[in-house]
Order: sequence, then structure tokens, then C-alpha cells
Amino acid sequence: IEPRNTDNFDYAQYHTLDEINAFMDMLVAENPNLVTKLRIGSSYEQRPLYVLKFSSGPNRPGFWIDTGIHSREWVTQAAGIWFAKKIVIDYGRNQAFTAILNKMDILLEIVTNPDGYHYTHTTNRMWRKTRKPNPGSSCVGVDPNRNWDAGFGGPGASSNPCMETYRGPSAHSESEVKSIVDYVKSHGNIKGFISIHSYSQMLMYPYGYTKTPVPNQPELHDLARRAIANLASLYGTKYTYGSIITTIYQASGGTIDWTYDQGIKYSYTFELRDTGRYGFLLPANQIIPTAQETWLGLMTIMQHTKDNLY
Amino acid sequence: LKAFEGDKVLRILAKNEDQISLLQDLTEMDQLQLDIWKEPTHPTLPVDIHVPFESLQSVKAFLEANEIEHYIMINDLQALIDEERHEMQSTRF
Repeated sequence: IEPRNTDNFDYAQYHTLDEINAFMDMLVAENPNLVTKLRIGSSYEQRPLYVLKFSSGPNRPGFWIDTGIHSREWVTQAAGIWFAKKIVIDYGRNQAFTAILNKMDILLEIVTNPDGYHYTHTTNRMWRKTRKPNPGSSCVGVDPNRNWDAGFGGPGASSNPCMETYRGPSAHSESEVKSIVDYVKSHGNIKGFISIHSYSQMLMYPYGYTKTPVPNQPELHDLARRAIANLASLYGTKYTYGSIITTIYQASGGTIDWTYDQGIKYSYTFELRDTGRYGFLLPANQIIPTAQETWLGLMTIMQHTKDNLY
Repeated sequence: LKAFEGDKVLRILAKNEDQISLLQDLTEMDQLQLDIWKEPTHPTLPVDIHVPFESLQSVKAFLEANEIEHYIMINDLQALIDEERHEMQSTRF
């Protein structure tokens, strides 16, 4: 039994790739003046890479959000679906959010690694990487969060194709990554970029590949502090925050290091809920609370970006 | 469909940098086929490791020999995956 519209969609459940694609089509059909579905490329297995563009007018700066670059982190794709619906509900109803979308487009990639996501549903629930074979190795896939041209090949990524943090043969070798790179470059006016992962309850800004602080560290640090305070105001979920390298570990070739180096000042990565009980298998009844609290953190960052366009 | 029967996920709480270093050695033991969910980085952060059933004894022995605090976060990974799958299927109908 398939939902006939996005009001009937079950946001408190995990969904297959086909169901998520159907959801996106329904959302676009229901909101033709607000939402468009862009195809920014194809995955290794030729699945389309879709971005939902929420726009209330032409020629706006963009604010990027992606979920699901690591396929087994199912709560992130599920949260992305919830964000998409939240955006169409709140636009025109919530004053603060309406002001944001009246000034910036939101670009939301719900399933950033569709091959991996499909694989988690059909073959291996614990799959994290892409699904491209590695010549000369029986091990498959690249960690798409080590494949960016930002300290690529440095410490904090593996050169071994059998490791979960395998960086790939070269920067942007993965079409899932290259498609975003090409889109971000061609757009040319993205002002905020948030990449969402699970699980650790962290909000981090660049860098991961070097201990050198980013020039905007004081502003990014203070904004992160405010974002996690807002996030915690709903259910009391405690987050830590800081630069990637000081908060968690050295990681080269990461997404937001590249976006920051491209001039996108408000670059952050979220690590969603860690209950200490389920890891990547967060029960579906926690999808909505997780998405709700994350949205508050996102709102803080989006508002600040809107108020401080550069 | 890959099965994870009897696999456990351990949450490991290192006390100091020495224990972190030992855990880093553990994660590099390829023969154990560990899936590191959270890497050992510093003592303030927990380390989560998915341990295949076949490696459980070795990992437990390593942790106990080095007096590294740990507990079972997920007792049977496959059971949790089955539960998740069952819930997805049942709500669909």
C-alpha cells in the first residue's frame, strides 16, 4: 500500500530507495511553485542523484544540506525526508523560516549515496561506502567522505580498498562526490553547506585534515554553540562541537573541508543521535524526534547565514 | 543477504591514552575482521566496535587482559536488524 500524498507518508519509518524517490516526486507534484527535483548526476550503478531545490524566487544564494553519504546511517536519510516535508509545511506559516526561504534557496540531497543505500536494503545492512569496484582488489567501494580534494591522501584516510575509510584512487573519483563538486562549482553562490551523518552527537566545522584553524573559527565556533543549544532545547540531547580534528579525529579528504576551501564559509557536519544502545540501528520511533531537534540546529545556522550573506 | 548472527557491538571506554593506543592496535588486527563504528581517538569518546561472532573471544580476552572497560551495546546484531526489517514490513502492510 503506497501513500498517495506526502501527508500520508510515514515519516516514522525507514524507507527503501524507491519509496524515497516516490516521496520526492509526490512532494514536487504537490508543490510545483516551490520544489523542483534536479538530477545532478548518476551513481556508479547509474542511479540518478537527485537534489530537491526549494526556491521562492529566482537568482538566490543557496544553502546545501545532504544526508546519507554513508549509506548505513539510515536515520540521516529518514531525517532528510522529514526536513523536506518540514520545509513545505513551514514556508508561509513559520515567519522565521519563511524569511530564510525568501532570501535563500535550500538544496537538499536526501540520498547522497544511492548505490550504498540500496545495498543496505538488499544485501548488507552495514554497508557504508560507495559500490564501485576497486581494480586489483576484491574489496568494493570508497568512503565518499574521504574522497574530496581537501588534504586528499593525507592522514585520517586509508589507502587500502578493504578499509571503511578508503579514500579512493584520486580526489573526486567517485561520481557521487564529483556530481556535487560540479554542481557546487556551477552554482557558484552556495553560502552554507551542511553534511549530515550519524552517530556521535556532534556539530563540527572545518578542518579535519589540518590543525590549522580556519580563518572564521571564532564565528563558526560561536554559531555551533548556539545551534546545539537550540537543538538541545527540544529534548535535552547533548552535543559536542568544534573543528573536526579537535572534536573527533584527523580526517583528510572530507566534504566540508572542501566546501570551506571553495569559499563556503558556513560549512558544517552533523553527527546525529547516539543513544549508546543502537549505533546505526536507531529505532524508527526516534526518527522524528531526531529530525525535529536537528531542524532546530539547522534553523540557527540557516538564519545566521541569511543574516550574514557575504 | 549478509547475516550477522551472534555478532555483537561493544562499547569500549578507554581510561587514558595508553588504552587508546592499545585499542588502535586492536583495530588494526585484520584477522579479527572488526568493523569500527567509532574509532579510538581520545579517552573522552567511547569506542564502538562491531565484533563478528568468531572474533568475540579474542577481543574479550584482549580487553580483559588490558583491563579496558567495556560493555555490550548490541547483544545480537542480526536480531536487531531482523527487528528493524520486520517493523518496516509490518508497517508497510
